[in-house]
Amino acid sequence: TAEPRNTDSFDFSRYHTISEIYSFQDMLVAENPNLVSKIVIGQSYEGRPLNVLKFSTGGTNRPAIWIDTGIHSREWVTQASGTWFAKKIVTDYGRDPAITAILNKMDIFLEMVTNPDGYYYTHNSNRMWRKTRKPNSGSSCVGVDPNRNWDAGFGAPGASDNPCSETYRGPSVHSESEVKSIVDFVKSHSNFKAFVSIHSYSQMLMYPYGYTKTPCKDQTELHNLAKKAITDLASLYGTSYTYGSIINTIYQASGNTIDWTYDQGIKYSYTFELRDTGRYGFILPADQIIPNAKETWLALMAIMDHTSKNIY
Amino acid sequence: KETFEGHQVLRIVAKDETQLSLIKNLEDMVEFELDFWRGVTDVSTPVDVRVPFHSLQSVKIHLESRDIEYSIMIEDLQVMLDEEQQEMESAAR
Repeated sequence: TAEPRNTDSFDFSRYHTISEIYSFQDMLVAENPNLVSKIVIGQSYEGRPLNVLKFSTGGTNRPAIWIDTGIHSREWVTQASGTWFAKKIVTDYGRDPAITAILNKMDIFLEMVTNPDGYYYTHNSNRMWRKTRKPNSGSSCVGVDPNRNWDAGFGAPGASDNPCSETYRGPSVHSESEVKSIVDFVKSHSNFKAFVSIHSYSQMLMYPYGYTKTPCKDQTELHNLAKKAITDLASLYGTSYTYGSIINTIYQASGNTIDWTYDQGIKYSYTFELRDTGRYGFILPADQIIPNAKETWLALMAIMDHTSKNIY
Repeated sequence: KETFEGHQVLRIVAKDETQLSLIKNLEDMVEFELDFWRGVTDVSTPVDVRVPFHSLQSVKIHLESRDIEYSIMIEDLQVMLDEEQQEMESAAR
């Protein structure tokens, strides 16, 4: 395939392989050395680097925002949106007052392919793969649901203990290197103020908790901010979202990412389910990638703007 | 490479909580080898499930015998996947 020579010629309106996305990351860093750097926070089970782009205008260990896409590998519109977010940040910094103000105060960390083994597998073996690719001892079934492997209500209802299930929680908390790497990074950084984990395709914006009906202590603020975010999102194409706590909006989900991040004290912890507004599900046509990314960006900006104006 | 010829994705709409719990029970029917794309949430939100070709008839009979409404969201998943692959390759070219 014709490899783009720079990120301006990268085609954001089509789905890309993992090597194309990793090349894009290196090009973006090379083109924006004063704003973007790449941190490898660990390795996947099959030995792929877990790449995180850091967008920073200086300072040391500034308060930070985390965004991840692709933790469920078949949800292709999320990795594609993450790639578009990265370009949007470098394009708008210095031009758009809002993102400029955020970056003059905070760092943004973006992991586009959070489950690289699964993503590679969806391109080469099984388009419908969701989980990681680590074998499960004693079972012929492979992989753990990386959004059930976190130390927050692990083992409670809302995940499966069956290795063959799509929601298999794994043998123990943080047993997947893709999860453990983020856990270690977040703990060592210790100054994250917002954490956003992105899925598709139920069109929802959710905050903790997923494993319990007990409301989180910041429920009112998180609910109001979610409402604002999805109102901004809908302003572009009218895409309607529902919002609320995970357990009240989608279903009980234990051991999920943002329950753990919230319990670490990261108040603005959210998870998105991006669109399908039609009947394509995970096979969303590529021409919907950019509209998806653009509307989602409006919601992300609402969350990041609020975070930067309410650093705690 | 895993292929999905004849696999359909059904969009199931529950009329009430009773039907919703019947749909939820499908999750435990491992013999159907179902893949829930969008799980059971509430009555107002449809459930999308990929059904392998070999269990299509059984699943449809199971739903119809309980008067649970469904529509075919994706007629043949492999056809869509082939189109997706072709689009990627032609765009890359």
